[in-house]
Amino acid sequence: RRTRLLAVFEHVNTNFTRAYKLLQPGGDGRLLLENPKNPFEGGLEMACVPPGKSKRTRRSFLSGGEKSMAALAFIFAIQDYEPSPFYYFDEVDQNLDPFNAERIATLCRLRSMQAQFIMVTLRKVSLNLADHHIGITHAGDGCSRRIADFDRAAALELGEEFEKEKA
Amino acid sequence: RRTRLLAVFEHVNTNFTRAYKLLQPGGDGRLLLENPKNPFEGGLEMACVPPGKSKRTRRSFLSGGEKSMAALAFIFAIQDYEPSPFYYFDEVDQNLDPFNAERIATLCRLRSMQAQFIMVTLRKVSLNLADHHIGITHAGDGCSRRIADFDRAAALELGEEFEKEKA
Amino acid sequence: MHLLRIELENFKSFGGQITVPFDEGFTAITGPNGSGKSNSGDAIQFVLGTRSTKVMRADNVGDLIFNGGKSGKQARHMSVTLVFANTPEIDGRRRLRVDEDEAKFTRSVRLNRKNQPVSSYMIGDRSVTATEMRRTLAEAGLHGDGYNIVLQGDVTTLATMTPHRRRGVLEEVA
Amino acid sequence: MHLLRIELENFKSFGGQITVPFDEGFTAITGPNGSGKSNSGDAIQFVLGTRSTKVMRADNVGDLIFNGGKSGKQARHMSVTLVFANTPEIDGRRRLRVDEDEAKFTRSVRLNRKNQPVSSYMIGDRSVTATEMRRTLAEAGLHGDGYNIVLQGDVTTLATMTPHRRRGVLEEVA
Ligand SMILES: Nc1ncnc2c1ncn2[C@@H]1O[C@H](COP(=O)(O)OP(=O)(O)OP(=O)(O)O)[C@@H](O)[C@H]1O
Ligand SMILES: Nc1ncnc2c1ncn2[C@@H]1O[C@H](COP(=O)(O)OP(=O)(O)OP(=O)(O)O)[C@@H](O)[C@H]1O
Ligand SMILES: [Mg+2]
Ligand SMILES: [Mg+2]
Repeated sequence: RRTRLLAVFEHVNTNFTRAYKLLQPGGDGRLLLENPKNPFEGGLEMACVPPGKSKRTRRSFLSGGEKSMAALAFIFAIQDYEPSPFYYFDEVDQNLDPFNAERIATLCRLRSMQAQFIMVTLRKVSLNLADHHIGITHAGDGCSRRIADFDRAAALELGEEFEKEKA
Repeated sequence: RRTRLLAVFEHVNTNFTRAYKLLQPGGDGRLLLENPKNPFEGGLEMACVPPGKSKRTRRSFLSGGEKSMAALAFIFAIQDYEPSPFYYFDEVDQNLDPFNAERIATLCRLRSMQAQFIMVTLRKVSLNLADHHIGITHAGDGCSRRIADFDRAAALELGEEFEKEKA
Repeated sequence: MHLLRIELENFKSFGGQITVPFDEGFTAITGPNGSGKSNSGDAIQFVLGTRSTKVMRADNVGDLIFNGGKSGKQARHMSVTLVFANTPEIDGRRRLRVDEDEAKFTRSVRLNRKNQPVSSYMIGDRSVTATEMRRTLAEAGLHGDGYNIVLQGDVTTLATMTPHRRRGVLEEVA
Repeated sequence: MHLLRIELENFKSFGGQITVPFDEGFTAITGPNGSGKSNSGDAIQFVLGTRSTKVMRADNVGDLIFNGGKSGKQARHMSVTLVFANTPEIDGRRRLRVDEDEAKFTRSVRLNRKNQPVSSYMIGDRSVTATEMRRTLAEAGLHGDGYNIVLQGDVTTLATMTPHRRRGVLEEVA
């Protein structure tokens, strides 16, 4: 049991370090077992230093967006340990700024060469980078339907029509 | 103590019903004490039926955005109980679609006639509706600075520069 | 192998029969708050998953049946079918051990006379047990656990959970 | 009465002296992830608030002192000043019981020889106790508790907390 966890840890940690560098260029991230001798006694920490920050940065200091990027690196690291033919992500870009949202969407696009990626999103950056678009709405009667003839332009329109009205 | 809580409950509940109707036109929301006779024995629920949904809808069924709108109605209801000269909101529009994000920003704008409102946001809809704009960035050395000569155009630019590159 | 489409019947907010087709590559789903986007993810988790109904924001499987919406009647039967492309690969083998070009996995729930939810599972038009369905899916790398399916809020939970719980996540992967 | 500006010195990621001016009406703060937006909210909570340092994502007040960033040295002193416009209103009275057109509230922390954080409070140039500062602010309706200050994540927490805890929120208001 212990040797198995340590082997998985080494593998996922290597994946994590690589994924974090990709998502936060200039930053540095790795996984830490609190008690490497008896891993079941301690927890697992994500030690991340975002680009430009002090080496002394603890996970609790990180901002909302910085924490999400660390967690997403962990998710990609776990997915790489045992690849699947398809993945589903639900609004993982909620608290990311446009730069970080784009990095995540680009990585999903790259990975979609090997496996199918389905991503629920409200952000224009992510909608722009997807190959296919599905629109879901409810018609005011509480019944969900798929919007017919939906494409990237329609998806961007859904967010835009809003901004056009206001401008 | 009990009479005091019940009096506050009545007041905040009236505020909540009004705020929810404003934020979710066509919907219906009210606060419920689980044990009205002994309020300290039970909890406080937000019973909300978003526009077009079944009356049987429970809080746990609600979507991410629907839950946020209920919680924001509760926050406005509490603020109205004891008004303050200034308010601070940090990315409360994270998981809202453009329509709901706009409703929240419009309500903040209306309330900013009586009290000062400061809102941290990444969303274009909210940036569009604010009177004043402050930009904060860090220069890659881990030290936060204020961006000089920042205005609405610069704020929208920060998000846009991104989309222009990609289009 | 990829997900061709989801066929929903009275699953959560999807009243009646609705089909959502998918392509290979990178697909984005978008729409207003409360429209049913996360419910379509719950539908995938419902068939593939081992996680409890709690992650689908329901107290029991009965809550996953369409409740009629604003004006309608509550349905008494619901089902979700995941249809995967399963044409033989270069080596002549099919990724899923189902002898069809389209492999269909169906999970359905109906209310019995005492209003209790009764679940049933099918591969194609053959009734199977839950375990057999999971085993056939798992052989092809289709798991509901782990982070292949990241539901709304999972990222924030992972970023803020205690180190002990995060070690537990790694144990599940092992 | 409104907040005129925040004067920060070595507070969290704000190394050195930085002033953030505000106007009346509706102000939006924006910028990239990790730039220091929420830290400016923590600065307001630090002076007005009664909540623990935990809500400012710090284990103790010492963590709130600028740690030097990528290349610098950790600071040994930090302070935050909130400056409110306090000109007499129509009835001739000032909203804050401070006899100045600009009322300044300062909270600062310095590390003593044993590296322990020592807090101090000032109204204008006068040293006061934490209680006196809170009382003067509370008289004018400036509370740190309640939901006048909604920190990042508070909305989701409020939407998903148990009914018991939500009743507790109402009790605090009472
Ligand atoms: N059994 C059911 N019958 C009918 N409607 C249901 C049922 N269960 C949940 N719902 C409804 O589904 C809606 C939630 O849908 P969902 O969570 O998929 O929204 P979403 O598109 O993900 O929105 P968001 O963008 O806010 O996350 C709620 O309004 C809820 O009332
Ligand atoms: N004492 C400190 N000294 C220096 N930097 C600090 C200190 N405490 C926190 N930080 C840094 O401040 C940053 C977080 O800033 P903040 O939470 O304000 O970001 P934000 O602009 O709100 O970002 P987001 O949009 O992701 O929410 C972290 O990178 C953290 O390392
Ligand atoms: Mg959702
Ligand atoms: Mg923040």
